Amino acid sequence: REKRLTLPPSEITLL
Amino acid sequence: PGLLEPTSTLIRVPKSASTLGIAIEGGAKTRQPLPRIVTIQRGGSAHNCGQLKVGQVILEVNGISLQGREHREAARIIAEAFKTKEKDYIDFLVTELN
Repeated sequence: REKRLTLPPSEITLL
Repeated sequence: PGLLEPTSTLIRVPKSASTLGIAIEGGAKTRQPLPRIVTIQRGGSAHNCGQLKVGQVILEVNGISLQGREHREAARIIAEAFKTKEKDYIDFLVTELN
């Protein structure tokens, strides 16, 4: 059970 | 003391252009738990400063920890740091480690 694999990717924000 | 401490660097970015000019990804509850710089735009304040690099992970902004902040909140903290007229710079605490 790899916790990392269950986490979603992040959106990207330009600042 | 956190494991990241020995490799973290404080970078002061003067507000030298009308934009900060970085793109970030990540935040709490994502695969990248702390915001990571994915783009530095030419001509922005970050590019002019010359010290921020793609791949660096942002730990703090003007002393505010980004630990546990979701993406939009972290982005808002950075945007407000750029917008405020109280300071003509932003202090980033960054690390190369991920």
